[in-house]
Amino acid sequence: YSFFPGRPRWPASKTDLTYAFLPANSLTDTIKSVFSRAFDRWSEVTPLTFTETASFQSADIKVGFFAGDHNDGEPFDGPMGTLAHAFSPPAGHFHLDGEENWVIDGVPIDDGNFFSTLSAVDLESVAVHEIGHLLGLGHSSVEDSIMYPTLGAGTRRVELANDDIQGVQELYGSNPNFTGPSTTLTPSQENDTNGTPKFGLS
Amino acid sequence: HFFPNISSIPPSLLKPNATAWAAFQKLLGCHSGQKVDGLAKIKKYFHYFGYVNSSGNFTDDFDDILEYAIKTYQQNFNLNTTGVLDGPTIQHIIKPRCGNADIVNGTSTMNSGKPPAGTPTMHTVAH
Repeated sequence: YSFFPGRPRWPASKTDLTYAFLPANSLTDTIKSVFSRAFDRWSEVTPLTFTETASFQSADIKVGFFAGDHNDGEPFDGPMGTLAHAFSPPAGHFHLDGEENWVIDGVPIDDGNFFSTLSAVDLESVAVHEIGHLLGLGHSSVEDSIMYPTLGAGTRRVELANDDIQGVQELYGSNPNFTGPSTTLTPSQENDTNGTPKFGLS
Repeated sequence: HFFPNISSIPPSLLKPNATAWAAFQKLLGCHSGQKVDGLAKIKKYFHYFGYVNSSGNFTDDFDDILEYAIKTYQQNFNLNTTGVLDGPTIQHIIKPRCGNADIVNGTSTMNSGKPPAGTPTMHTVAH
């Protein structure tokens, strides 16, 4: 695991973080629940909590979908390529490329050809990764970690690996209810392209 | 572009080769000393993710800067550090990814920023 230069993190006085969605995106509750699940994965292993708020301006974390140039100097590039980016604490900006084909319900379909095409992206996988950046984690070379930079077309990776947990706990400490990687806190299913379940951390 | 599942995505939107980096596949096998149309674009890719510092006008020459960037990228992604745009490296480069840089302010946050495995860590004994 790794951190941003200078190891920025949310101040110790701020463990209850709020997040809000760009009103102009008019996201449905179903889409918002994907982000809620993604936040839960990080709050399960740290003392941090994440609560949605309606006020985009005052929220600690601001989530928005944008297409192309969106005035932060890092324009998006259309389908595939860069999927999203997030700023280190305490900026809290979380931007996703609005031109991706975002799949909301990551449960694989029966025939196992989940993501059988190359241009569908699992929203929860990207959300869990970017929240890692929002908390202060950089990229990791550990291939099954959430903070590994690429998300192969056809994969869904939502469960924190040891590498991710050690990194975020080095910044914030642990959640008193977290009793180690074997704890199954948020059910999910991981599959790669041909639907073979991946037995990651659970 | 939100879909409950993959079968609800209209085929017209599923254009596998419309990805931003598909063009890099024609650079397969390029190595140091060559001049190939398109190398300037992949230098821009490496600059975007922090592997190349200078943001000047990139040329199509496969120069030392590009070779070093490729070796660092290969190290970060556990690929053989050949310094060549070989198959595994190209296949990895075109994968969709997070837009955050791998190398920030010149310091890598992945493998290449760590001491090689097995490097004896400094031991000091307090007297």
